Amino acid sequence: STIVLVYEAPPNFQFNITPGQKVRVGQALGDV
Amino acid sequence: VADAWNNTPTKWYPLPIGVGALLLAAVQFRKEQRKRNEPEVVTDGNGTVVKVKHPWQVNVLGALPLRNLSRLWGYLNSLELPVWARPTGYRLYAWVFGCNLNEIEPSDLRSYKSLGDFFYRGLKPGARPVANTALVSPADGTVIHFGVIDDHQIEQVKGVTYSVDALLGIPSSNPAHEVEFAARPTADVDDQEFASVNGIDYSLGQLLGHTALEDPEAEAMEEGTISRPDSPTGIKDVSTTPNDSVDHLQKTAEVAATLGSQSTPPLTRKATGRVKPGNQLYFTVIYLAPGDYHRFHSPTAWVVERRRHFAGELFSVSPFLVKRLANLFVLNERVALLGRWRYGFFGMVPVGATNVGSIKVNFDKKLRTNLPERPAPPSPGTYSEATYHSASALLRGQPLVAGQEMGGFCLG
Repeated sequence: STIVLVYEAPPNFQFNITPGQKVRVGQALGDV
Repeated sequence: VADAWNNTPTKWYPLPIGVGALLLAAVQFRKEQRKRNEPEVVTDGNGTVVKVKHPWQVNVLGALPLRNLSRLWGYLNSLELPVWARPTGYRLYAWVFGCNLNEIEPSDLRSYKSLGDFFYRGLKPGARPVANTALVSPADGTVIHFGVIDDHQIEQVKGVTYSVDALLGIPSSNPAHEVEFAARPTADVDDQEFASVNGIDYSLGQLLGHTALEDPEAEAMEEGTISRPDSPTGIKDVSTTPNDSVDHLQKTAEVAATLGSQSTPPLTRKATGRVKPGNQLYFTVIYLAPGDYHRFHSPTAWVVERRRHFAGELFSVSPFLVKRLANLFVLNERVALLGRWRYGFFGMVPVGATNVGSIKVNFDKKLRTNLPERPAPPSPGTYSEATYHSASALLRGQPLVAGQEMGGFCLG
């Protein structure tokens, strides 16, 4: 199963993740 | 057997003509019936007939009874296991797939009646602290891909893209299919520029539903005052959350405060989900492996205004197949939850797979996925839609706070 998030954000939105990284519920994905 | 094989004489004789004719008629009838059930041709907005093209891998995999296999898998995993076998069986499963048994709730393995029950296990309170950032992970899993959506295309893997419009629901010639949430760049784009979905080209006008915007009847339908009888996607409000519960009111207040003055008002047909000037569309894809915790949570404080259920195929979504099968996420059965957060449009799309074809949404008890009936082929715009407008009179949708459990994936 997969979850796809699609969202609008200002251009200063920064991802805190890398491809292939293991994440858990509540872990930061990105911030403005 | 050897004796029969070697010594039984083979006698050939012609079939009666009547039997042959019946066989040919049956084959032809089956072919015609299959043609009728699978509308391989659709018309674009100009009335031009175009054919739906699938990659050859889709045709090969599509020939497999994946939905039936998925349902059989779900049935087998719902069978109650003897109590004495549960701890050993679940520990073996946890060892093979790397589950952490120290964080599950309830911790007594004997309390899980079946493997399906164990698969949908919960977590102890506080097992997943929620970070204080704009966006948090909705699930345990692996980040497959993320980035900025460029020209309505999401990159599935390097070089292989699929359309965000197809993922969330694109408009067809039927106004009921128009998409007001599928955000698009504010910069003017030539109407001759096309988006291609499964081999079908659509004009920008069709994508935006411009025709529908000028249709007063369609406007009235959006407002719920009339219904269009030929609409394949009757839009109904399915809010089930009691509006007067303390918990609901608290969450509503919390989400309203988070959205604050920057919040986007409820998106209407006229809003067409345009991205605010200066904003961009981003995407993140998270893959849940079989051993992962399979419930999903809210990734931020947002308001879910509607859901679109796409009854598609149930291909595996393992990274192996994702790299090899284009448009995988657009072909599979999925539930697009659409709404808004403090920065504008927000969408979350749980995508089913062969082993986990059932998607549950806690605040939508009427949603049924992985039904036994074989759905129509995965053609663009085929979905059923429901709204959550009455869940909150203030926010016109289902309010969710970051980290709040939303639903999950079940076996089969």
